[in-house]
Amino acid sequence: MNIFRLAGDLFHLISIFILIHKMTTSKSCSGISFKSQALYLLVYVTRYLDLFWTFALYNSTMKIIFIGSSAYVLHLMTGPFKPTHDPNIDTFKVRYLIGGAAILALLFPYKWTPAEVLWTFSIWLESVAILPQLFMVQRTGAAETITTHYIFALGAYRALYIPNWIYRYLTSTFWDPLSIIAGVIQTVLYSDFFYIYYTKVLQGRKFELP
Amino acid sequence: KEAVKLHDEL
Repeated sequence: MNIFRLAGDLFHLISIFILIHKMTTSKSCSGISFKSQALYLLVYVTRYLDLFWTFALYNSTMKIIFIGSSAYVLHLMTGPFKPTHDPNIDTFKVRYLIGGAAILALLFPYKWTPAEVLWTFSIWLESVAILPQLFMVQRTGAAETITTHYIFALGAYRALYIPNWIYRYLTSTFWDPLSIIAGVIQTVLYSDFFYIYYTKVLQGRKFELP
Repeated sequence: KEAVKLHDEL
């Protein structure tokens, strides 16, 4: 463990807290992409299969929190707050994301075992899972401030993993090229958003696309 | 350096 990874994981937890807080206080999931949330649940379920055969207090606890909170968000979106979700603006074609991640996972896993292929699939899928959400923000041209905080915290999580990987590359004999490439792609996808978030939201203005 | 999956990350 190092400070970058810990900070990244904390941002991930914060993003989930912001999302659930936004939905339960406003009793609405407007502005949140159901498709992105469904992809995240798929990411966590396929990546954390090792819960069944490995245990480490920190990691196992976090994995259960990520799967549980993700399932809870989907429950809120399909149950109590379903009337506030507008499928007409959540139209990103996720089949290409799932298909692309599946092809890359089958071609380049570290090992050709079901668990490793699913792990690789989850890494690639996570790198693009935010696209339906960003697409939705782009379509509507604006987002509630709390939604932008959520997207920022989620982006900061993987961005902070990058210095973690650099640190680990310098201090150990192993590295994980697959996670690094996917993590960099993931961070790049957020970069436009980070820029607008920094120039608008942090200076007290509404998040509106130019 | 060996390219392997870092098993201890989330």
